[in-house]
Amino acid sequence: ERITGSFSYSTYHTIEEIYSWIDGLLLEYPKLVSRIDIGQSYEGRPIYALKFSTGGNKPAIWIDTGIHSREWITQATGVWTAKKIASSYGVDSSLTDILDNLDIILEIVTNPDGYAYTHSTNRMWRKTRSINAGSTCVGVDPNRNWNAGFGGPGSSSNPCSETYHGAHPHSEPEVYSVVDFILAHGNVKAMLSIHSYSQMLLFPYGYTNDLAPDHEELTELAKQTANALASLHGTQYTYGTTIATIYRADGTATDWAYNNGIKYSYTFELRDTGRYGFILPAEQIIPTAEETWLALMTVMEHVKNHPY
Amino acid sequence: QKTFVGDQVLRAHAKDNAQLDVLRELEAMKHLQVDFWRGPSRPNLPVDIRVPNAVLQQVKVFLESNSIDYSIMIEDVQELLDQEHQDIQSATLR
Repeated sequence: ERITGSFSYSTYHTIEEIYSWIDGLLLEYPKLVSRIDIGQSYEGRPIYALKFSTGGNKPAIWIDTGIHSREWITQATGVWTAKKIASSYGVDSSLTDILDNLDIILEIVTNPDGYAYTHSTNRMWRKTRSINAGSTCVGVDPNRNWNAGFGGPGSSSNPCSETYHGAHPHSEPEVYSVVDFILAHGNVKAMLSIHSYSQMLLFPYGYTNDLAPDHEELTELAKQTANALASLHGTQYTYGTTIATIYRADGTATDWAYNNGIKYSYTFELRDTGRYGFILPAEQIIPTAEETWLALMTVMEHVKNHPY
Repeated sequence: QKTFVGDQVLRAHAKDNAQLDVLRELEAMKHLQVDFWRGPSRPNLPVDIRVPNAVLQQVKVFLESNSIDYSIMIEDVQELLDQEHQDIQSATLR
């Protein structure tokens, strides 16, 4: 309790601080939380997923935060959310009910190298840090690297672009670690990939105008989720398919998840306020995390109530 | 740390698809090294562009000459980053 209780959730932290905090969370909630080492980043950093489980091999909800490293509010929300899940079990009846039926797996720093780089060298870094053969430009957009419409026009073939798709699908260890884990698990029922900013809730597809077979249900759930989120601080989200709501995006995590049988696949774009972009003041971390929690709970309850 | 002194973030509003295409042209001009925080997608959605100080006038002229409305969303990126860094240091001390 002293470790994670004294931690400041209303400031941004380095990857070392976050990983150290994870150690504290494990000590504090040993019966509920475990850490899974799902792989290593390009530069050799460990990639951790936190598993919140009451035992048994239950169907799972996957949540990842921070695949784009400069979106700091996302990783910070991930940290707050992890503590919220752990501290709410046995206290909050809705969350307890969810964890009695499902596991929650949370990857707080999906792009560790990029995140470290934003702290050390370039706050505006978005991509991974892998070297691209034949180019002086570094990094791949890990949200264009998934095997779903990979390489289409909603991504770039130029290694210098912020949306460079990489040499081949799942070329990035940060991506294939997640792919391997989810496929090996085999019972993931929802994948919630959290980004910032622009306040949107997006679902498949991004690479095609075709509507997903579950389009109506995904739309209705997005509406409920956006309403729940807005109920706390009035933050307005738009929602819809990625391609119809923002633009064509190829090779995204959400599309990959859906195509691999994970029906409840959403991308969140957390708040901005229209003034700060990626430099959201730290005082907004907790309000953002609190409203996001209501949204996550809406999706998780739906998943629990609609097994498939 | 790389600095962003004098860089601004402009919020552009494209009226129609033709103006969106112009913004896409800007995105393709790699030598300017503009950084699209929010890319051109639909006329009703703003486009946020971090523009390095060195090409600020060039980009503003480009937008104005194409009649694209814009406002300054962030006056000086580095000022915000300095504030952010200061907040982190204070929190660490606490």
